[in-house]
Amino acid sequence: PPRVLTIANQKGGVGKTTSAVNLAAALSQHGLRALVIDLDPQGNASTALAVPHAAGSPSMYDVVVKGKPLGDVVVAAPDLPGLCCAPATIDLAGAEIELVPVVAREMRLRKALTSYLRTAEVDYVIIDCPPSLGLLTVNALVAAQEVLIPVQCEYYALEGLSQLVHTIDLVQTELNPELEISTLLLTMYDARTKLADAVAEDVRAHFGRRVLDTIIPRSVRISEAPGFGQTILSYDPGSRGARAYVQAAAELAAAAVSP
Amino acid sequence: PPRVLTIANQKGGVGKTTSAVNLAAALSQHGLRALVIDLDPQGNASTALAVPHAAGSPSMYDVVVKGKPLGDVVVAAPDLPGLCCAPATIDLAGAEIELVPVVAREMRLRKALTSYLRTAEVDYVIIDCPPSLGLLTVNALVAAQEVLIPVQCEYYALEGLSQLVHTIDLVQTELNPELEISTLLLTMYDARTKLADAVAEDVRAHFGRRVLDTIIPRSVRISEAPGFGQTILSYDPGSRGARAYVQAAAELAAAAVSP
Ligand SMILES: Nc1ncnc2c1ncn2[C@@H]1O[C@H](COP(=O)(O)OP(=O)(O)OP(=O)(O)O)[C@@H](O)[C@H]1O
Ligand SMILES: Nc1ncnc2c1ncn2[C@@H]1O[C@H](COP(=O)(O)OP(=O)(O)OP(=O)(O)O)[C@@H](O)[C@H]1O
Ligand SMILES: [Mg+2]
Ligand SMILES: [Mg+2]
Repeated sequence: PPRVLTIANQKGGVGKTTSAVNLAAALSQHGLRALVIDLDPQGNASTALAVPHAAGSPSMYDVVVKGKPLGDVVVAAPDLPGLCCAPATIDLAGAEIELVPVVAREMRLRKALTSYLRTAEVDYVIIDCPPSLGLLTVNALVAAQEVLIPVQCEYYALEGLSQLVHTIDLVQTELNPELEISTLLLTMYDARTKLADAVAEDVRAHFGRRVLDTIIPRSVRISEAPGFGQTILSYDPGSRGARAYVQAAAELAAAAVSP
Repeated sequence: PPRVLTIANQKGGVGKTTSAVNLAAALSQHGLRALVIDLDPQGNASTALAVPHAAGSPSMYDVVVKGKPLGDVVVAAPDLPGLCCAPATIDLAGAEIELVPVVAREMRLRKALTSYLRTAEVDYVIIDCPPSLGLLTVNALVAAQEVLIPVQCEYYALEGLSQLVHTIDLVQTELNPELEISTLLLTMYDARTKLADAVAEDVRAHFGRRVLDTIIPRSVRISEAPGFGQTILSYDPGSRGARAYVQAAAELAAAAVSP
């Protein structure tokens, strides 16, 4: 069965979208079929994959709020064989309010994904979330078996982690017993920042083997790529950033096979 | 009357907290009395000002959800004369749900702030928001007369701006006719990033004179300061980052006097 990972962290700007997009691209470059589901109304993952997502166009809003089949909104990411995307539009910003009266509103994505995966040929599903622990992120946590937490190597990064772990525990107990925090990825590591090493050590002390060995460096090239509608692997394949994401994806894939 | 500014942008990690804390510190260094209200459950602004904010301690949760007077939770920021803080605790994460049935739930902060300002001696109130456009941010937009939008000089920064402007317009029409986007501050500018200038130019083209001339550079020292419970002005007063925030605060203060 396909692996379904949610990329979650309510702290903003820690590299959720960048990790979702570049890990998926690296996996698809190695012949695996990957689907990125964009659940952030800002649609940054859709932008990074050059998938149109103007307001009103088919998107995850139709799936989560209107109950449309996921297959109706999935599109191939241009120039990225093996990689598809279910885009987000700004309409998704209304989902939290529109779903308040709906029964089983936390299960909307899980239901849509389960029926999609009955026929679709996908190895990895990666769900990008907004920077909050609201209903959209909860839908992603209910739909996935694994959570990947990007942790920025800066001081504020540690503050939100216990709240995130607490929310994941809650979802696991009440809504999705299979859910586990399988992976943490250290991002935007800048050796010049005092504390970067302290943050990395602290995270490894708390989460042990779940923290990937690969650390993503802070790199200007990574932040330029979305401006050209490209992943870092297409934009600058030889860069430190691209190599780090390829290595992280290989580690992630290898972790799947070991018991 | 005091100026009340809300620092808002639903894009994560763009420098909302860093700008709230360092602008307030720079204003208080010039003899103005400043209050930082932390409305983000993660409590990053409280951390940066070294104000304790363990779960359950007096905080903005008591004010917004329990109706406690704001004066009961305001504390002096240690070592920063003229600067006070109303801290946030993790309890605030439940506010959106707990306030769903409450009448006039968008006005909770405004009511608390209005009665506090009847007796308190404050020149600037700066409200830090979480990276979302939910009820906490709406409370901040209703309580303020001005919005300051930090805009990170990176590609994704532009995507969320129109949604933010739309939400502010809505709050202005429905809840707070005085509200205006008075200020935009360009942050984390790194001349090496190809698009940084393009983002800055685009923002100036859209928002004109509301964009401060001062641009905050990306600087490792800025990101280190919160790890020591200090603002950049205390941590490294001679740094580019500290000078930029002092200059931005001076520009902000000067803008108040001109018609
Ligand atoms: N390793 C890196 N080096 C340099 N810049 C990076 C790196 N990773 C991400 N960025 C840039 O930092 C910013 C934040 O990253 P990104 O948008 O992926 O974070 P996010 O967690 O998805 O943010 P949000 O909380 O708003 O969803 C973006 O401008 C992105 O291009
Ligand atoms: N000018 C700067 N140069 C370098 N690092 C910065 C700068 N401004 C902020 N930072 C760092 O970038 C990260 C994001 O900044 P900050 O937390 O202030 O953003 P935010 O918008 O408040 O985030 P959130 O959306 O989570 O509330 C922090 O680790 C902060 O220390
Ligand atoms: Mg994102
Ligand atoms: Mg913040």
